[in-house]
Amino acid sequence: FSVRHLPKEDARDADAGELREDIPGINLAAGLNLFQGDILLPNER
Amino acid sequence: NGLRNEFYRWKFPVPYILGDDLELNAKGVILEAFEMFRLKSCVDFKPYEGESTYIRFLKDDGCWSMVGDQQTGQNLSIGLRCDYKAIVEHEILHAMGFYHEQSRTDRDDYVTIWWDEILSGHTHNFVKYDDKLISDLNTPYDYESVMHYEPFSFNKNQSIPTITAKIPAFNDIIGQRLDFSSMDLERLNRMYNCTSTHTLLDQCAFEFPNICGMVQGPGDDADWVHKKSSLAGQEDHTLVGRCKDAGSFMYFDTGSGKAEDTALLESRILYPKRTQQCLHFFYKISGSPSDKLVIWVRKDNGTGAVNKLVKVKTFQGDNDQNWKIAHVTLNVQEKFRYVFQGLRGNHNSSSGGIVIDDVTLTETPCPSAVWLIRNFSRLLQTSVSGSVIFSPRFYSSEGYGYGITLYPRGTSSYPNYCRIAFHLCSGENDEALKWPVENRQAIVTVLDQHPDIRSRMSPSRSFTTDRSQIMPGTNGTSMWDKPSLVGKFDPSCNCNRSLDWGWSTFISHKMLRQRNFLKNDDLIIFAEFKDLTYLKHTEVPVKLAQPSARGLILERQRRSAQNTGPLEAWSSNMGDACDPNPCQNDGVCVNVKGKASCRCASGHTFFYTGERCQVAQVYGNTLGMIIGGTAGTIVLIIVIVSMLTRSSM
Repeated sequence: FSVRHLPKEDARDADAGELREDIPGINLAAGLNLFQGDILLPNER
Repeated sequence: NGLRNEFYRWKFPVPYILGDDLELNAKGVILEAFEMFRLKSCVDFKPYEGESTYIRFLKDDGCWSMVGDQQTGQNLSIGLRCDYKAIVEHEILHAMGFYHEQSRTDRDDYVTIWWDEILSGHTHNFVKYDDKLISDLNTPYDYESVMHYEPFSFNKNQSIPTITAKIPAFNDIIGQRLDFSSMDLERLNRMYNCTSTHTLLDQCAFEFPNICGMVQGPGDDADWVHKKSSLAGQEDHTLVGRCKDAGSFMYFDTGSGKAEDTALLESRILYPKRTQQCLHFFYKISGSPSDKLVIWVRKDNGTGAVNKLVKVKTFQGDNDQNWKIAHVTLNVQEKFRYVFQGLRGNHNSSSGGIVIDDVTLTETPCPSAVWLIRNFSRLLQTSVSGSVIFSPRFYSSEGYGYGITLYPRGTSSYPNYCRIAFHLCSGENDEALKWPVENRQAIVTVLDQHPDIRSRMSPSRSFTTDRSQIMPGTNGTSMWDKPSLVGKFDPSCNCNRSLDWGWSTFISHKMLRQRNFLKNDDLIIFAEFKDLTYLKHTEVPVKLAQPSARGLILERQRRSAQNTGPLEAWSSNMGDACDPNPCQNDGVCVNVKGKASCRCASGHTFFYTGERCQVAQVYGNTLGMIIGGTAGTIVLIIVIVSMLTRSSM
């Protein structure tokens, strides 16, 4: 293989260039406060 | 950490609905997760057709699910940023009846919860369950579970964890989002009594003398030899020669003999369920470049005899004596064997032969792009942040050219990660294809080369092309327009490559050295570019729920059963309709609009019905067995008595 350099603007990120957030982080950012982070309980519980 | 109550277990296949509010990529990822369940367990899914219970996937805020089959139809959200294979698997495992690993009854023996570091109001996220409610299914605590939270979940301070492993080495493991762990699968398969999977037909690492039921072919000139790893250069692929007295492979010696000498190795007879299979194995041709490895299929000839031979693919030797990966698409619908034919080339003599190892046959499509990068450790050492290598050009099944860009040392923001990205390439079909190419899903996977496909934990990322993805600095030109117009010429492929779109944190260098990502120091990347247009409209309306008909064989008995008064009366007399619990026989009370409704327990033989679960019933098949057994016994007694009577007369 030939190793090359690309201009920075030639690379775009599908995930905004950030580390993948885990479920608790995603749900906290969405303003959710579910049981154990991501469990939806039946109404009676 | 599975729910004990069998009432919440699903019957397979699980009906599902993909809501049209879901991102197209999320729909593709959900279907990919289903395929992982089918490959590694007996869990199966089917499109909803009016069943009383189902999972409706939707895009709400965040990623969430209910635990177990609620028997009424339930929602599961794959919201923004949740559309990753492992996150979808995590949520589906909740729906299958599993809680989080760190809420196991015995979790304090294995992890420390740092209560003072938890965000205020979020301590409930770290409760543990009583073992009356959940079962560990007789499996040990699994730091590797996809159901475990990562160390920094719900933390107050960004750098201080809330949960750490008592064995510090596992602090890098907990919260992994690669794929199911082996233990996740063990539990899932125990909970649902799985004895086989849906799409794994056969696999063999040749570690045992029975060579997985393979047989030497009839009428050939020589045999394949079951050989152990020995000298340097003759290591197996399964264990790469790391283990003394272990690690075997199959070998056809082409060093001596005459041209066209043949050795056939045939699988046992296999029974496909789908119409397409992928045979995937590792091989090397270490003798002469004129040696060949030919893959055949021996099919049912229509009379039940498996003897109709069809040649499928030939691998020719070259001067590269390293392990190579091979994928061969088979299209078989009747019982068959797959056959490895070693063919000696026209040469005087050589020292070597043909070697095969780690064979897998699945009923899934083969990957359309396989990129093998040798000496990856050296590449990591010699690269600098921002440097890239390009894959060769691959073609999708529709004919679009595409490639992969790999940044071994990542970008300046994440130098400890490999950045991997996707780009389009100009190709021979471009004039016939539609541009810009939208609603296609690019999926990139780094292969964990574990010999058992069920134990592979390969990270996978995907995105879907759409018109909002615009070339920077242009007046709205799509990134997915014809590469000959929007790309740059690259002499290595004699093609134009478009800008790339990818993931700066695809895999950390630390993770690369774990598991089997760098076996033989080879990194293997799979890539797909699939049309998902057919998934744009998938939502179907939910029909009025029909009462469940499972095993209702003693309906008359249920009607005549003694009752202790209508549940409605109970509900109206109480503050909380379910307190105290009016349901008998371990039934669970559900408060439906202020009225108590019993969800009755069920076991392998009995289940309970009635408003209060007061009536024990026997499953139809069990009753059938009892009636059949009794009738058979009576007939047998009559025959014996009549024979004895005759003989005494």
